[in-house]
Amino acid sequence: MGRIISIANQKGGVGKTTTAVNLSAALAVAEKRVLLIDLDPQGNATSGMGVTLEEDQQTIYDLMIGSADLDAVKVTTQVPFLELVPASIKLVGAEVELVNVPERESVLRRALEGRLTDYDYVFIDSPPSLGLLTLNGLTLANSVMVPIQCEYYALEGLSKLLNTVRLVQRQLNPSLTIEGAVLTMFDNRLNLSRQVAEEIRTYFAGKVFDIPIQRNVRLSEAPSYGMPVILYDATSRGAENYLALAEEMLAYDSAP
Amino acid sequence: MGRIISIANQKGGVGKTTTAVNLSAALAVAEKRVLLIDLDPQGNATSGMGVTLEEDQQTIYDLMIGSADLDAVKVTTQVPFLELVPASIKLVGAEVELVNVPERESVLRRALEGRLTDYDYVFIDSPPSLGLLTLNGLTLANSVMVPIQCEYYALEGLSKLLNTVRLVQRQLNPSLTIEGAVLTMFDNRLNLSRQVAEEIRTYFAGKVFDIPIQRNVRLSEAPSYGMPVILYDATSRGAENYLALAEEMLAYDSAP
Ligand SMILES: Nc1ncnc2c1ncn2[C@@H]1O[C@H](COP(=O)(O)OP(=O)(O)OP(=O)(O)O)[C@@H](O)[C@H]1O
Ligand SMILES: Nc1ncnc2c1ncn2[C@@H]1O[C@H](COP(=O)(O)OP(=O)(O)OP(=O)(O)O)[C@@H](O)[C@H]1O
Ligand SMILES: [Mg+2]
Ligand SMILES: [Mg+2]
Repeated sequence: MGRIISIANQKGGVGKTTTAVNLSAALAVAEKRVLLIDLDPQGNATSGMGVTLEEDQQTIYDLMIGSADLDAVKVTTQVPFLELVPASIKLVGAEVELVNVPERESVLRRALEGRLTDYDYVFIDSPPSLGLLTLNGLTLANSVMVPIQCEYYALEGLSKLLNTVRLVQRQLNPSLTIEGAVLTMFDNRLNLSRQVAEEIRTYFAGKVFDIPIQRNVRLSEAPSYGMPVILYDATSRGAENYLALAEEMLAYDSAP
Repeated sequence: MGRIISIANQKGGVGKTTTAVNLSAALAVAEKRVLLIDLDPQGNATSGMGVTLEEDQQTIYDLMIGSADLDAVKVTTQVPFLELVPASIKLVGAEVELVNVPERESVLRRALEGRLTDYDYVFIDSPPSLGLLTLNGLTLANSVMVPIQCEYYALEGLSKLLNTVRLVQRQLNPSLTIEGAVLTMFDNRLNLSRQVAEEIRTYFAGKVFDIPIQRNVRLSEAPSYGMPVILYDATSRGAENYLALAEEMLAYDSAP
């Protein structure tokens, strides 16, 4: 049975989508079967994978309101072993439409429960909020991975995020664990980066992935070509960092 | 009568708070009377101004649910001429609590209408979404300023943002205009930055502020000292850029 990992942080622009897209691709390159679920109405993970939606393509929205199942919404990508459940702006409507649905936080889990056994890894990209969409991802997931930008404002929201995780563990999904924090946009030349990284390592004691993802322009260029960085520039530091992060996860998962 | 400007973009991490805090401070330094309203439950504008809330301090939340008025919630800051309406995590509750209030998008306008005449400029920092809080800001405002990071993902959400602005103009606030786009985190050495800046200038034809805000580490260090960059390092490029942006606005406002 595979691992289902929500990538979440309500702070905006910390590298959630960049991590979801590039970690998924790095594991697929290692021939793990991966499903990437785009749960953000911005649809950045969808375009970051180079997927453009046909007029009649059903998306995560249709899955959540119950008018389509996984087979109807999932699409293949240019990366072998990596499939995607795309999102579009229609997903904004789900937050409002689900407000009166009983157990609205577990709509996604009910739609996918037992249907994810084909995959070794499932990653869920969340929007920059702790609203209904992110909660649905946390309720489906076995663990949550928290990308944290090495900057001051990114530290401020951590206690709220961990409170939300505890709430989900208590009321919606007792099996949810914390996968760990991933340092993003790390720049070793900056005092600020090193100081914040230090604080994060203290705050998440022992639950921070060894590899910081360094600031690397290739990572921000790749989405404009609709590719994960591994396809765009496999020799870049960004590609190296995400491949190393994937290896760290694989080593952890295969340890006795 | 002063100008009320919403700073909005649903894309996360594009520099909304950095622009709200530093543009407010730059105009206050020019002895304009400025009010900064923090409408984001993350409360980054509040901490970015170095304001820590006492146990009983009322905030924007109390203003919106009607249990306090402007005089009770506004606080002075370390910058003369600049006052703040702070936010705290309690604001998350407002989105849910206001769902059944009639005309819930204009709660903030009703609470503040006619009470902002003491100020030359009022800036509203929005969360990374187009939900009820951002809509309340757009309904109160005379214009909207859009910070846009010079990166690919930041381009994707623009049409959705402008659709929302048009919706607000049609249904909630006919006097809302587009103040313009502000290029943020611009790095002249990167092709990506220059290309995206070019696309933004085409997209917003004529409505882009001349001065791009350049990537400058002083801007990301200042919040950890609870200061706008003008107090933290007045000689930095970040401070120069926001002072120039303030001058551009003042020149525009005083033009015959
Ligand atoms: N390590 C990195 N080096 C350089 N640029 C990066 C890096 N990681 C992400 N970026 C860029 O920073 C911006 C923000 O990243 P991204 O969009 O992945 O964050 P996010 O948390 O998903 O944002 P949102 O909160 O809007 O969903 C993007 O333009 C992305 O290309
Ligand atoms: N011009 C700049 N140069 C360097 N760093 C910057 C610049 N502008 C903003 N930053 C930093 O980038 C990060 C994102 O900026 P900021 O928090 O202002 O964006 P935001 O749009 O308000 O984010 P959110 O969507 O979470 O509200 C912050 O850590 C900030 O300090
Ligand atoms: Mg994202
Ligand atoms: Mg902000």
